[in-house]
Amino acid sequence: MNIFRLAGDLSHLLAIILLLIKIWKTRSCAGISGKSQILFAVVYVSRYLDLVTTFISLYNTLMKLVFITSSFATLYLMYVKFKATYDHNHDSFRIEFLLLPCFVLALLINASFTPLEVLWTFSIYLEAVAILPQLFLVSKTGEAESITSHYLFALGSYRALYLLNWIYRYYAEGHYDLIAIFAGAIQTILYCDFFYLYITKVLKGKKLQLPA
Amino acid sequence: YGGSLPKDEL
Repeated sequence: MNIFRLAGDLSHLLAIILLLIKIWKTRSCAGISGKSQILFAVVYVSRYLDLVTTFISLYNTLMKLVFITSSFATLYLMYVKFKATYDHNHDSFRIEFLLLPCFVLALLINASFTPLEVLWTFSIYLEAVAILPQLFLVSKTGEAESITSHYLFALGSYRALYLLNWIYRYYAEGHYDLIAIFAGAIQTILYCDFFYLYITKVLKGKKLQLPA
Repeated sequence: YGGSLPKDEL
């Protein structure tokens, strides 16, 4: 564990908490993509299957449980409790166009061809692109509430911090995982446009509104 | 490509 890894995990945790607070406080999931949230639930479940096979550390187990539980709690709030506020007309991204290619890629490029390893790899590829329905929703409506912007910033920062963690680990421990590094770089790149808008608008107190 | 499971990262 190094400072970049810890900061990344905390940023990830903060993102999830911000999202739950936004939905709970406003009693609404307007502006949030249910499609992205479904993809994140698929990511956590397919990646954390090793919860039942391997014990790594208490920290590792607890964080995995928090990510899985909170992701299902978010889905419950969106699709059951505050269903009436869900913006499904704008949330029209076809997630099968992400799920299928990621699965095929995981079958082709993986560290070893075993069910758990392929599912882990699938989750890494899927996580890289899971935010696309959310970014698509923001671009369709042309704006995002400030708390939604903070959520996206924390979620994007998490993988960017992991990239620093991987650079650190490569030099400090000789540890690297090309699949995670490649997917993490793509994941971070997808947020760049949003990061720019966040820094130039939201941090200056303005609403995140896309140029017409 | 790197190590196989188990992975110590989240």
